Amino acid sequence: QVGPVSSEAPGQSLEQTQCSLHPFQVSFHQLGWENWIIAPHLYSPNYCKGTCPRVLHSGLHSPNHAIIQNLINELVDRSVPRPSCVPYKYTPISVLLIEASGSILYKEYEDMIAQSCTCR
Amino acid sequence: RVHAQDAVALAQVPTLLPLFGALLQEAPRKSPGRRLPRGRPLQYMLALYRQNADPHGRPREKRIFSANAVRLVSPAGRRALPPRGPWYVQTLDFLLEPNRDMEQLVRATVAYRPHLRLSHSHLSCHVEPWAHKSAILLEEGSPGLALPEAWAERDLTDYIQQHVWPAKGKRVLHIQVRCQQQERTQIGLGWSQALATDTAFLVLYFNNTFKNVPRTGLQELLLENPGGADLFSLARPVR
Repeated sequence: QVGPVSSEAPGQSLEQTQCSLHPFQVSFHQLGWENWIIAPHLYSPNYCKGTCPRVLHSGLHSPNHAIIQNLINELVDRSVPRPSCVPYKYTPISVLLIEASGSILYKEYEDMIAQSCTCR
Repeated sequence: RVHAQDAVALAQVPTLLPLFGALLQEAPRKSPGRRLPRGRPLQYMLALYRQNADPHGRPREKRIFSANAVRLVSPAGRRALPPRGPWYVQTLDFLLEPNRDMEQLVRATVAYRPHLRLSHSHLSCHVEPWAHKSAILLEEGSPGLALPEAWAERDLTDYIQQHVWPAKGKRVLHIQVRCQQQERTQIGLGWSQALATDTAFLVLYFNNTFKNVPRTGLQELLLENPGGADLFSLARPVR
């Protein structure tokens, strides 16, 4: 007996609070890496934020476990938390950097940019 | 910001933080105030970067090479031989030092400038690997890549993989840059200056990512780390 989906925080719309991808940009200067990373100057890792709904729609690509954990939270034990909003898919980033030897290196790093979010 | 001491500590636990482990292996140790490289090598790599990634660093769908790491190596030493007729020859030494076990060399080329302009003349150049006793002639490499303007490329993948690329330790690759004068004019001393500034460098293509670092288990890491008693308590199963 799952209740209707509702906003978690009164006064905030569902869209504002529901688990979703948020764009976020940081510079390598802010990370203190500008001395050895030549390009790009900016990095957009993005992040996932929001509440996971009680009914996990298919767009969230949640595993079965997340559905069960939701039910446990709802019906059995409130101390078991609801699933968390975390990245689902990532994309790589290409970096041009200076190595300790002085060589210039182009390198692709996997899983550096969050592309979508899931509840799990 | 990651301070130096933290960086060392982080680099020692690549299992826990593989990204930091990989990044810090490549980061220069003497970072404060370090000057970024300039000149032709940087221009070359920036052009290569722009061809393969968008301004946000996202790899382009249509990339010009099938490798996920490309290293530009500048010559560690250079010697100009005395001119012989129209020929001007320079020997370049490249230090090859594979610094990662997981680096798989998939392509190796020498990028060079086929035409050098001097004040009253110009030189046409080509490169070839040079063994001390005999020159080794190779066929010209594949012209498949879109190189930055004014650069040519000689594919040395087979030669380097078979003769030079070390399983462990350091080796030196000797390359000769041979330039021929096109006009019968006096070049003077200008040729050695023209050859002294980034006429050729080595470009190595690898297939690897920090993901390929073999990950040891937490228990193994702690066994190898004598001071890991505190960490070990974290790894105990909770009753």
